[in-house]
Amino acid sequence: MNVFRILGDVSHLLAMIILLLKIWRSKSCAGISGKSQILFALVFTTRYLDLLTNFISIYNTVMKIIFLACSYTTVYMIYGKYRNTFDSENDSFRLEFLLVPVTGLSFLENYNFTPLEILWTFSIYLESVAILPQLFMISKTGEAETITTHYLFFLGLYRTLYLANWIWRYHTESFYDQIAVVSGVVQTIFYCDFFYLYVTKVLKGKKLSLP
Amino acid sequence: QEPKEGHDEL
Repeated sequence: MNVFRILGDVSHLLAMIILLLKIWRSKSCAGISGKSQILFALVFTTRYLDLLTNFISIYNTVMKIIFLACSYTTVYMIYGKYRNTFDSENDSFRLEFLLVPVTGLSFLENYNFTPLEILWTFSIYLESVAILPQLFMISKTGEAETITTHYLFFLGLYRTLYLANWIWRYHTESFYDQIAVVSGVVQTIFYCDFFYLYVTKVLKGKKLSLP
Repeated sequence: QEPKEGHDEL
């Protein structure tokens, strides 16, 4: 476990907590894509099935349970408790455009043709594109609340730190998980445009709005 | 190659 990995996990957790706090305190999930949150819940569910079969460490188990809990709570907030505030009109990304290719690819390109491995691979591929409905929603409405941009920033930071973690692990442990690395690079690229807007607008105290 | 002992990352 290296410092990039720990900081990456902390950023990931922070992103999820920021999102939950935003919804909780404003009693509203306006501007949040429920579809992205459903995809993230699906990502964690299919990836963490190994909670039942394989013990790695206390840290690993506890974090997985926290991630699952945060993710399902967020989905419940959007489609249950605060569904009146959910902007379903603008959350119009077609999920089948992501789910069909991701499912196909996870059957074609995996480490082992076993149900658990295919589901793990599915979760890795799906995570790399799961934020697209959220980014699509922002580009459609042309703006995002500042707190939503903080959420996206920490999510992107988590991805970037994981890249550093993999470089570190490659040099120190000769560890190289090709599926995770390639998907991780793709996923991080999706955040680049957003990072630019975050630094040039949000950090200077302006609201993120697109021309 | 295949990661040993399952996947240890989150």
